[in-house]
Amino acid sequence: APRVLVMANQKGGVGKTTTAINLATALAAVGERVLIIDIDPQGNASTGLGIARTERQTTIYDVLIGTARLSDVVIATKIPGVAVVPSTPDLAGADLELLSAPRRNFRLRDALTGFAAERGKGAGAEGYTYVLIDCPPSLSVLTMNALAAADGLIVPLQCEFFALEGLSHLLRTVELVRGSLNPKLEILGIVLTMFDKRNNLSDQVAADVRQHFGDKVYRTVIPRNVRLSEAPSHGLPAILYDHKCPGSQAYIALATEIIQRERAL
Amino acid sequence: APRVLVMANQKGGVGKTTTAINLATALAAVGERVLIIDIDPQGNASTGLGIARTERQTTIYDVLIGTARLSDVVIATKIPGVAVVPSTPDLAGADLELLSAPRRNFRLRDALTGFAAERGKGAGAEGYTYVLIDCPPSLSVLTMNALAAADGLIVPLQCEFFALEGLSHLLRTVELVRGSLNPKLEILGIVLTMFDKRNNLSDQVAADVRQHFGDKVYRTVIPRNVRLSEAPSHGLPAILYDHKCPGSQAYIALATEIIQRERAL
Ligand SMILES: Nc1ncnc2c1ncn2[C@@H]1O[C@H](COP(=O)(O)OP(=O)(O)OP(=O)(O)O)[C@@H](O)[C@H]1O
Ligand SMILES: Nc1ncnc2c1ncn2[C@@H]1O[C@H](COP(=O)(O)OP(=O)(O)OP(=O)(O)O)[C@@H](O)[C@H]1O
Ligand SMILES: [Mg+2]
Ligand SMILES: [Mg+2]
Repeated sequence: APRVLVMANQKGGVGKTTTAINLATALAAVGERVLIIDIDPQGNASTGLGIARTERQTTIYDVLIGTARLSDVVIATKIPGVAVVPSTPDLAGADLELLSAPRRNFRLRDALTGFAAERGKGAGAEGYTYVLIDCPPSLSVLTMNALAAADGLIVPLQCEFFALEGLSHLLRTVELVRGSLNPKLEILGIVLTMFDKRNNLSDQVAADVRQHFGDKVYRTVIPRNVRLSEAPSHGLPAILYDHKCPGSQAYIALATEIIQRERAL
Repeated sequence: APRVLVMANQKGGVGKTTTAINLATALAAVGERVLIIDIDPQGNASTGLGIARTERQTTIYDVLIGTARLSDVVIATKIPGVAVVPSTPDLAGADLELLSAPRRNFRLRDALTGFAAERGKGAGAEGYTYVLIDCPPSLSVLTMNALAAADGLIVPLQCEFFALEGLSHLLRTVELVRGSLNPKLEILGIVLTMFDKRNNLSDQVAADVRQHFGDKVYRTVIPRNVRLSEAPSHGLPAILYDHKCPGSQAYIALATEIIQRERAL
């Protein structure tokens, strides 16, 4: 069964989607087979992977409310080795709709279990080695579903004061999830994003985080790089849009570091 | 009764909190009396106004679930003319707890009505001329409460592609709110934030937004300015931390533009 990695942080705009898209692409470039699940009603990961609105007739929403299986909603992307389960703003309704549903926090995990079993039957679809889940900026039932289904959590953290403030709340929530919904959930690492070497604030936040979390902080730091924010308007990951730019190079290095750590597990 | 202005946008990290804090400070500097309501469980507006965790024993959470009145939870800040109703991560529980509550989307509006009536009795507290509400990055029941209570909506919009993508979803939601919860809700304006004159993307997004929304886009543009992101670590609005920096000057100009537009209404 694939390793399920979640990008989560309730602080908004810290680089969850950018990390999910570019990490997936970098992993696929070294031979991994990656499925991205977009569980954010904003649908930014779907857009950043070039999925048009017309290709999102059935989405993760249908899987969570139980009217479709994962294998019904997976679609290929232009990127070799990367497939996606897209989302649309309809997903915002799932918060309310799932509240009285049975196993409301396990809908995604149950769907992934079914998906792995289906694959086992030689359903013709190749196996995935990684599933990456992009979360919305909240700790709602959508993010809970992702954390309950995860093997590991990767926390994108913008090098800013407000982002640092939210980290302790996120880690407390992870402890709660580990104690109730998913005992195997592990914090794989914290990735520092939008690091701007021209300003002290980035350095201070980075030093603070490394002091508190030591090895949990990836050595690879993602620099602030406009090419990363230009790529989505072309429906491409930065690694395909401009693989030589500092942002792409950093995500390739991050993928290498993550694989090294996975191998050491 | 005070004018109630809401900063909302489900896209994360676009400058909602930074706009709420600095706009409030700039309005107070020209003689307005401002109350900021922090309805985001992250509590960034409370932190950016220097409110310690120990001062947040009762918060907006208590008001929404009905165990406190607004006048019980308002606290003064170091900034003359600015008071705040703080929040803490407990507020994240309100989404679930309010779902079966009566008038769940009107809890804040009802509290503000009660607050205005209380003031009327000469409660000794001075009247506010503006209430600014800082929202979380979602369209959950917390943001719905803010929109149902609002006279006007100010949309902070980062000059980035993903932020632009989310705008149409936000505007559709506003139409729904106007049609059901709050017919008087008006989109006052869109404020372009984190504008970086060194990169084309900012120009393209700004041009695109002005083309679609014309006069609804404030002339004042907030530049990317590190001083804005340094100020919260000192518990101060940028306007007090460094009033000469480009970020502060832009928020002062924005306040002037908003007051001019309010007078013209
Ligand atoms: N390293 C970077 N350098 C420059 N821009 C970046 C970088 N990483 C992300 N961005 C841009 O910053 C914005 C926020 O990033 P992104 O949308 O990935 O964050 P997010 O955490 O997924 O946001 P949300 O909380 O709304 O889901 C986007 O416009 C993105 O293109
Ligand atoms: N004009 C600016 N220039 C530089 N940094 C800024 C600017 N405006 C905001 N910031 C910083 O960018 C980050 C995001 O801004 P802010 O937290 O105000 O956005 P938000 O929309 O309130 O985020 P959330 O969606 O998490 O509530 C913060 O760290 C803030 O200090
Ligand atoms: Mg995102
Ligand atoms: Mg905020």
